[in-house]
Amino acid sequence: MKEKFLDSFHQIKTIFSSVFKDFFEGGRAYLKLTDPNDVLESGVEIIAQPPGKKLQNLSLLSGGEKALTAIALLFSVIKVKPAPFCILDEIDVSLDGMNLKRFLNYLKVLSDNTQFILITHRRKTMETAGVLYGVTMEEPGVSKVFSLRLPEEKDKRVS
Amino acid sequence: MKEKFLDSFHQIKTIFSSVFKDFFEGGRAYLKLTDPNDVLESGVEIIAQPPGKKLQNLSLLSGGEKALTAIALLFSVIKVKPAPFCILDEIDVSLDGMNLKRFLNYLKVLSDNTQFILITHRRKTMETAGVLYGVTMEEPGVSKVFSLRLPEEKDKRVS
Amino acid sequence: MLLKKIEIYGFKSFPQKVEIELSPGITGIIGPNGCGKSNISDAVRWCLGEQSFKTLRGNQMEDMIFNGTDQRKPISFAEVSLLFDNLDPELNVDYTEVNVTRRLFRSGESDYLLNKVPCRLKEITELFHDTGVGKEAYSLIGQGKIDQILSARPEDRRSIFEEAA
Amino acid sequence: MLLKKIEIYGFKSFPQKVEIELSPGITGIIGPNGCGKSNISDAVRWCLGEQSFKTLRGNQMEDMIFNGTDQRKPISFAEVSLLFDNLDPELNVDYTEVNVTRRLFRSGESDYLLNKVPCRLKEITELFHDTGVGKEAYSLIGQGKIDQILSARPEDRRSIFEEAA
Ligand SMILES: Nc1ncnc2c1ncn2[C@@H]1O[C@H](COP(=O)(O)OP(=O)(O)OP(=O)(O)O)[C@@H](O)[C@H]1O
Ligand SMILES: Nc1ncnc2c1ncn2[C@@H]1O[C@H](COP(=O)(O)OP(=O)(O)OP(=O)(O)O)[C@@H](O)[C@H]1O
Ligand SMILES: [Mg+2]
Ligand SMILES: [Mg+2]
Repeated sequence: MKEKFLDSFHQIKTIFSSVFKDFFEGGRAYLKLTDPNDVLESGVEIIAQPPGKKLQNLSLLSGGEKALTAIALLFSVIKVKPAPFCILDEIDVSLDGMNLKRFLNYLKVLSDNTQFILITHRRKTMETAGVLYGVTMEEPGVSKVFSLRLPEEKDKRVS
Repeated sequence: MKEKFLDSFHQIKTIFSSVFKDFFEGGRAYLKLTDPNDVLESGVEIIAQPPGKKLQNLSLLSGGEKALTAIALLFSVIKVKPAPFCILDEIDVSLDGMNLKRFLNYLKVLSDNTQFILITHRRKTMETAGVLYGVTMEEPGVSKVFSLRLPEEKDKRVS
Repeated sequence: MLLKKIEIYGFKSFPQKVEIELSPGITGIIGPNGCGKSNISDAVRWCLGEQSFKTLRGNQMEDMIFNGTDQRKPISFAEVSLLFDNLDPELNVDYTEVNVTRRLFRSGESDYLLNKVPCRLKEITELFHDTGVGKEAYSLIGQGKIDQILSARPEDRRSIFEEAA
Repeated sequence: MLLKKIEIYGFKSFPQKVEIELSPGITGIIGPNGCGKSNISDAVRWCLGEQSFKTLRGNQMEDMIFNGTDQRKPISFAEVSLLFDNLDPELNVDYTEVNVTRRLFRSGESDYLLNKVPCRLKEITELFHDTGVGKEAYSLIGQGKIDQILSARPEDRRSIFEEAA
């Protein structure tokens, strides 16, 4: 139990540092156990330092920087232990254009091993999806789902 | 004190019902004092019912519906007692295209009496602003502000 | 293991049966505010055994059942099914397809079914143990909840690491 | 009353003096993630007397002072000024222009100035009493905070109505 936790923690730690650097194009981030002597109870400290900035508490990060750091951690965990599927509800909402692109690039890599279902309002995210479903309430209060893009159509689309 | 509170409460209540109907193109919403006998301590109940849907608890509203209802209440308060200025930080983030338009239309009306400063990533909100400032960190970690659009330029802009 | 289909009937804003076929890769779900997108994610979380109606944005479990509109009457029960393809058997059952169903009646009675055979929640939780699928797992991130991964207290952050161990 | 200018020096990510001229109507502030937009809104809230560093997203009040970068040293104090035009005298002072300034040194000492004359916070709060301006008022809505107006408990919702009374 203890070995298993430590083993996966160290893997996540290594990947998190590199995903963070990819996302922020520099800077550094790492994970630390608050109490390494008590592995099964210890909390986890997260330190994130965007490029050029001083090391600070997570609370001083901006809305978009926090979301991007959280996504980097989530993706690191998924890389170490790929969940079969993952449903993400508007996690792209506070990212600016550049960060959205970086997020989507990494998502594409992970989607070889994990099925992603993304609820979104962002155009670029819609364009990245292979399959697209629309939800409407033509009849007020009644949700209906219809297919907007089937899997093989992705290649035919004029961009 | 008591009369003042009740007087402004009733004004806000009337306006809130009509702003909500504008925003949702129907439905109904109203405010109620939880304890009308104790005006100076009473809480405020908010009931919101989008068009065609059954009356439900606020928690069942969607992310965008909640934001729109909150903005309707904020705007009702501002209409009753216009604050000289108002700073809104990305309050448009969860609104879809249609709701964003309705929000911006109402904002324009209120901006005759109140100065609005909107922090935003949405293109339509940027286009509605008369004056536009950009913030950058060309030098990492150092914020600088520069003017993107001056007041009188708004009319000259090619859309 | 692949999630092939989500079937929803009577859950929240879905009075008519809805089937969502899924394929590998990235699937997008779009639509205007309030149309029912997050209700789909709630349906999956509920089907996998979520017990807290608060996490499902309700005030009571009955809020999960379609409550009616101006034109339609409330429905008496909600049912959500998830169909998994188990070709390279990750799930510890002999079937090549695994169908998990949850049903709730207004009376409060709630059933779970595994390939249409009634079972207890415990069997479903054990089936998915250690696969990364489940209501606690990092595989369901609700609207506005991404920041919670960095949550305030270090001891609260452990759970995502435990899931992955 | 019109807010004509925001001046920021040494506050959070602003080591160099910045002046933002404002006019009536709608002003937009845009820029990439992490560039300092919300820090501007924090600067205004702080200048109007905000005492809670938590509301300003810090761990201590000192976090409000520029903390340095790889290339720059930390600065010893932060100063924010708000310049109001008081032509149709809403504010109970004889001036046609009212300048509110707040300063904080690393030592923890904090000054307030009204038209460059030192004063106490109480005088500033009284000046803006009943105008809708102030750190509690509904005129400053932080990032991700719009939903709090509908906040969970009815008794918490009173404050926005009291401000407007
Ligand atoms: N038990 C129920 N019966 C009927 N309708 C319900 C029930 N529970 C929730 N709803 C409806 O579902 C709607 C919310 O749907 P949902 O949260 O999925 O929207 P969304 O598509 O995610 O929107 P957004 O883009 O704003 O996040 C509400 O308007 C609510 O009225
Ligand atoms: N005392 C300080 N000294 C130096 N930099 C600081 C200080 N306090 C905060 N910052 C920096 O300010 C940045 C956050 O700025 P802010 O929250 O204003 O971004 P933003 O433009 O609102 O971004 P977003 O679009 O993501 O919301 C952080 O990266 C942080 O490093
Ligand atoms: Mg939603
Ligand atoms: Mg911000």
